[in-house]
Amino acid sequence: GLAAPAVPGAAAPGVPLCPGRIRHFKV
Amino acid sequence: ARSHPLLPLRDPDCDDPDVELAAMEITQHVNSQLQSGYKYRLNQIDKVRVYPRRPAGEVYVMEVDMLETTCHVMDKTPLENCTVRQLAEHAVEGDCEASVLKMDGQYKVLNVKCESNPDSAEDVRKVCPQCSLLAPLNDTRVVHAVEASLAAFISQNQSTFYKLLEVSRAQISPIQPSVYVEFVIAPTDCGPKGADDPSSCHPLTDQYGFCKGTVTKKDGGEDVAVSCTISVPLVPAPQPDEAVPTPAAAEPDVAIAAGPDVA
Repeated sequence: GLAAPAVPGAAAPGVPLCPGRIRHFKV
Repeated sequence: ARSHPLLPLRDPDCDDPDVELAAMEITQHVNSQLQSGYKYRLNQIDKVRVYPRRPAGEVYVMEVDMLETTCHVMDKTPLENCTVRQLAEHAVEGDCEASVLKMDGQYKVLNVKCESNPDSAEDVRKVCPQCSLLAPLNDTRVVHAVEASLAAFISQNQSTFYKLLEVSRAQISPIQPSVYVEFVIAPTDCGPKGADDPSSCHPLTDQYGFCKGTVTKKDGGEDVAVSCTISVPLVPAPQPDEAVPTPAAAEPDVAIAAGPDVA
């Protein structure tokens, strides 16, 4: 009866993943 | 009659393959419009929203981040072979807003607006306290460094009369009194000594020299080190019936250096 622990950083279904991946580095 | 604003079709993931294709189209378009400075590469897709388009197609309204590369816009090096400027070189970021039409599987940029900004001095200092920071191109120390570097290059390459086309980048060291510059030159149709009126000398088509110079103050004088990569236009491939051998179709660029103690 234990609920699964929340996964940090996991997006809820249907939520768009933005911003996208960083290809080089963040300025 | 008032038109109703179009409702968005969807908000796709920023790393969606279609969104990435649209971002690549934006990157190519931006680089094709640049007439000075350096090419940019895509770094991150910040936002995207897709709208329907009448009578057909979809419009991707996007925000993307780009980073300045080491390839000048007149350099024929393919973008995928251009490395982005690292933080220690004082990186420059481009923020772009764009609309891209997707229709029949093809992407076309409808409009784009970009703004470029150098990284903050504080950010550069964090990763590299002694790194040189970008300097205004009209700074007197920069102008002098370009003139001294060009003079040093010409003194060792007197077969052609070169013209300065553009000062592209400059950095001034915070610790030692040295100035680093990048500039573009072009060989002209004038002889080695030029003409009485240099303005009558015309740059040769599609030939450029991408130069890097460093001027360092030293004991009342200065050291000048300069190197230029001269781009050679592609030579047409030899025809099968040609009897005389011709050079290879793609000649490599020629790197010419002068210094470090030439002046």
